[in-house]
Order: sequence, then C-alpha cells, then structure tokens
Amino acid sequence: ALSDRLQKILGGFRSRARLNAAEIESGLREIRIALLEADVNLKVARGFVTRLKDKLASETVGRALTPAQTIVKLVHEEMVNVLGGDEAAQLAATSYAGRFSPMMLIGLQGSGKTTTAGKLALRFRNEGQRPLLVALDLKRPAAVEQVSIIAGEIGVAAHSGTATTPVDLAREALSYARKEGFSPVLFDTAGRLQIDTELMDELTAIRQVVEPVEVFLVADAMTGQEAVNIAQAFNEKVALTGVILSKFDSDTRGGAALSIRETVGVPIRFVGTGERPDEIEPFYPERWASWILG
Amino acid sequence: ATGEAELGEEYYSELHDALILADIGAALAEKTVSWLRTTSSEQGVSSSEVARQLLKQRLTEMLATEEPKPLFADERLNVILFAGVNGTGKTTMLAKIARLLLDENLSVVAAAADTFRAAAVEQLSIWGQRVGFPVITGAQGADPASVVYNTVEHALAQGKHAVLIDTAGRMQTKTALMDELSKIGRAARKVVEKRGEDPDEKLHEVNLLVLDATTGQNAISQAKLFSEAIALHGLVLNKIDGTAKGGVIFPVVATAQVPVMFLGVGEDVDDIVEFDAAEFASALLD
Ligand SMILES: Nc1nc2c(ncn2[C@@H]2O[C@H](COP(=O)(O)OP(=O)(O)OP(=O)(O)O)[C@@H](O)[C@H]2O)c(=O)[nH]1
Ligand SMILES: Nc1nc2c(ncn2[C@@H]2O[C@H](COP(=O)(O)OP(=O)(O)OP(=O)(O)O)[C@@H](O)[C@H]2O)c(=O)[nH]1
Ligand SMILES: [Mg+2]
Ligand SMILES: [Mg+2]
Repeated sequence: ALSDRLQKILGGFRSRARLNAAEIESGLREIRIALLEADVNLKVARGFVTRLKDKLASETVGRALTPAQTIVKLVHEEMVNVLGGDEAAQLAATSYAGRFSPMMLIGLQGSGKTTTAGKLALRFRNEGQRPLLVALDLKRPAAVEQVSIIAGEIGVAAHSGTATTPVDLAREALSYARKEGFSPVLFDTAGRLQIDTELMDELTAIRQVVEPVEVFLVADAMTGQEAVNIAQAFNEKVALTGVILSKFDSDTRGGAALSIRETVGVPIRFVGTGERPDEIEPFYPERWASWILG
Repeated sequence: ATGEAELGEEYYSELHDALILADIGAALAEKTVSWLRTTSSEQGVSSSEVARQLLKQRLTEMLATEEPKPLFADERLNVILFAGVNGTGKTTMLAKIARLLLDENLSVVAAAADTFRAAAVEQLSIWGQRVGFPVITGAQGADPASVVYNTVEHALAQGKHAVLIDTAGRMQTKTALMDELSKIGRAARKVVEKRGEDPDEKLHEVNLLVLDATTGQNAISQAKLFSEAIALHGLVLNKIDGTAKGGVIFPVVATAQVPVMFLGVGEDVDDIVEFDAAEFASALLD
C-alpha cells in the first residue's frame, strides 16, 4: 500500500522540521506510481503531484507524525478536496418530492446502467416516491425483459410501450408517467461507444424529449486511462449532472473517480457496491482516499 | 526531425506517456522505455522508424506464450467455458464463437449456467435462436454446475461437437463465487468419470477469461484470481472497437502466461477477430 511504501522510504520520527528535497522527490515518485497503478489519468496524476510538491515544500513535519504520515495526510486532504468534499452526500439528500423528475442513465456497453436504474428506483421507492422504470434499449437481447424482471423484484412499476424507436418510446413513457403520476422516471438507455456519432445523436434526441433533471453517466469503476475521454464525450453531448461508478466491490482502486471529477468537473454521485438492488451508496471521498492510500 | 536527435528525451518521454495512456501500466511502461533506450544505443539506432520496429517486435514477443491450446480438437467433446467479471461481454462472445463453429459445420449446444442475473437465460436463448444453437437451461437460481452437467450429458448422448458454457459475471474478490466457478469448471469431467471414462481422453476443455478493453490495471488481479479458481487456457479481449487500447493485456499475459485468442470488435455476431499479436502491437503504437 502507498502509505506503507512511503513509511519504508522516509523512515521514522525525526527532530527536523521540514522534509528535504530528496525526500520530497522520492515521496512524490511513489505517489505518482501509486496513482497510475490506481488508473488515475496520466495528466491528472501529474497535476496532482505538482500541486502536492508545493504543499510539501512548505509543510512542517508535525512532532507527532512521521514524514510519511505527514505526506499521507496532505495527499488525503488534497484528494478529498479535488473530489468535492461531502458534496455527493449532500446531493444524495436531494428531494425530488413534489416535482416531476425524469432521469437518464447513459454510458458504455456493460457499465451497469440497467442494474443501477433498478438501484435508484429502489432508493426512491424507499423514500416514499412512485418511481417508474423505462427500458429504452431495443437492441440488446432481452434488455426490456431485464428491466421488467428487476422492476418486479423491487416492487416498482416498469413501463412497457409499443413504440419502435428509443426516442418515440421515451415520448410515450413520459406522457404515461405524467398521466399516471409516476416520479422519478428512470430512463435506461442502450450502451453505446462515445465515438458512435449516430448513437450519440440519438442520446441528444432522447434528452430533448425527456428534459431530465438528472443525467447520470454510469461508468465502470475499473475503467483505465480512457475514463476521461469517455466522460468528456458524453458530457459534451448531453450535459451530465453526475457520474455513478459501478462495480466498486471489486478490488479496483477506482482512479477513474479522481480523473473524471477533476477533468470533467461533474460530481461522482453514487457508487455501485454489488449486483443486488440495495447495493448502491453515495460516494464518500474520504473513504475513497483512504482506500487508495491503503 | 531526422537524424541523431530523433531518439532524444522528448521521444522517450512521449513514448512513455503513450504506453501509459494505452493502459500498459506504470511498471511495464518504464521497463519498456528503458529497454528501448539500451537496445537503441547498443544497436546504434537513431531513427524513430527503426525504433518503432524494435518496439513492435518486443511487444509482439511479450504476448507469446508456450504451448497455446487450440480452441477445438477433433474426436472429443469440446467444452468451452466463458468466465469473467460482470459486463465484459461473455454472453455475446459465446454467440460469436458458436457462429464460428457452426460455420465449420460443427454442432454446438450452449449451457445457460448464469442462473442468477435478471434475463441472463433469456438473453442467451435469443442468441441461440438467432444464431442457430440449442440452449439448455435450468431453473432460476439453480446450481450452475448442474446446468453444465445436464448439458454435457445431453451433448455426449447426442454426439454434439461442442458445449459452450455461459457463466455469470463475478468479481474475482468474492470467494464464494470463485468457489462456485471452480465447481462449474469440474462439472464436465464429472459426467465423463461417472460413465467410467477418462476425461483427458474424452474432453477438450478450453476455459476463457473474458476481459473488457476499457479495464485498467484491475485486469491483472482478475487474471490472477480467476486462474486460481479454474485453469485458464485463453483470453478474450472485448470492446476493442472502442477507444481503449487494451494495453493491460501485456502485464496480464506476462503474469498469467495465457494467450489471447480472440478480440471482440462490436455487438453483432460476426464482430469477432482471431487474435494476431503483431497487428495488436502495431495498433497499440499508432
Ligand atoms: N459486482 C457488481 N456487479 C454489477 C454492479 N453493477 C452492475 N453489475 C453487473 O454488471 C453486469 C452489467 O450490468 P448491466 O446493468 O446489464 O449493464 P448495462 O450498462 O445496462 O449493459 P448494456 O445495457 O448492455 O450496456 C451485470 O452482471 C450486473 O449485475 C456493481 O456495482 N457490482
Ligand atoms: N462495443 C462492443 N460492445 C460489446 C462487445 N461485446 C459485448 N458488447 C456489449 O456489451 C454489453 C454486455 O455484454 P454481455 O454479453 O451481456 O456481457 P456479459 O459479460 O455476459 O455480462 P454479465 O453476464 O452481466 O456479466 C452488451 O451490450 C453487448 O452488446 C464488443 O466487442 N464491442
Ligand atoms: Mg442495459
Ligand atoms: Mg452474460
């Protein structure tokens, strides 16, 4: 773990007040490597280390802390800072009660959109609302069935329409939801590549119909260096209101969280922690920072 | 720029960045760049074109493994198992490989051994109908190994050439699920042993780990822990039609010593490519 590696390199307690240049260099090198191994984007890792260098140069090693502990504390603070502090927890307390709340889930193939739609629907149901799940994926075999099975398992309504294109289906579901008083309305879309112009245009068309109050990019927590490009492309096409990182129950360090938040500027709202509909929680930067620092 | 200055600091720094961005990982990126520095100076290389050739050669060699097992063997029941973490494209790849085998006039039957996920069996059944292979199912929540057992029994009785096993996505860190996978991996042999026959003579088993090209360094952990649950004979790298280069496959092959067999290049049944290391290395460097 990074904190252990730093401890090994920088040794025990000392009477000197500051870290010397050589110590800062070796400490920063370890941090940069750890960030890259955690799949943090290269540019983001570099920027992070550069900011940290300035902080370390002027930091006084506390009497009760080893140099490694001092560095870890600063890294932890900087990470929580970049990740928006407790903004996700605050946003998770958003109440959609009393206002019609359509929401979209978008992202690459297999990232966990459909499963996440079910998780959000269950949260809203537990908050006393009447959510509606809408399957807009007409391409993947049994995608619509998957949504209706999930809906049945969590005791939530699923819309089954007759329209034959995702845009028309969205329109149909929207008017059904308004008429029957369902809210929030969760639109589960088909997975698509951010470089597929036709499908990205379809997303814009769906957004125009749905007029969502939330647009969530569902991304795999174990995504590598491409996380930034992917998030950026989706954000440019349909302005994101949040990112949900799925599959955080793997042993991935989830560097994509730092990369996406810093570069795209969209908050990481939730993390998926398993396959069951109750396995979702607000994103806690403190926890993520401790996880990366080991 | 041409001439001596071509392989200067800027060249190596840009190369290092390109390798990292391709998900090859910090350790291997550093090792590869230092190898190129040494080799270039030893061989008096000064042009980036020659350096690229050296690099491509080196990367290609990294993907070579000893004694790769063929996907298919005559005179035996071929059992091909698709394993991997959630959402990597296992079910879709099974359909693609079924298509390849059917095109060779081989008979195929699939075992719907994902008895857990919503609509997993329905998804595979639809592929079976589209592509033209029967799918043997069990009850929702049934023991996956029992579905494999029944399918292998059926395949032996009917003289089928291949059984393709679809398994549920699972995180490599969940011991109970990895134990379940080990059990699934033993099911075919149990059928043969029960008939009093030798599984090593009767079966040709190929266990494939299906990886997503967008995955970062976690693929290394996936390969390690999956290989502890079942013997791995091949890797599949899916979604290479996206922008991710799938460079993590280099440290994965280095640690797992298992060859890449196929690339998934899209969502349709014919979006499959037989893996070619040199082509892959070349594409990575572009
Ligand atoms: N372990 C774990 N598995 C997850 C999580 N979220 C989703 N999954 C699984 O990931 C796989 C893919 O999930 P889906 O919901 O089908 O993904 P999708 O984005 O809708 O896929 P497409 O519609 O094909 O693009 C399934 O096996 C899910 O059960 C999570 O947080 N943890
Ligand atoms: N672009 C692209 N999409 C793919 C590829 N292979 C599979 N997909 C898509 O990825 C999504 C997940 O595929 P599945 O076959 O359901 O994946 P899986 O591994 O069986 O998923 P689980 O069983 O839930 O773990 C689907 O939307 C597929 O169409 C590929 O090579 N390229
Ligand atoms: Mg889906
Ligand atoms: Mg599957």
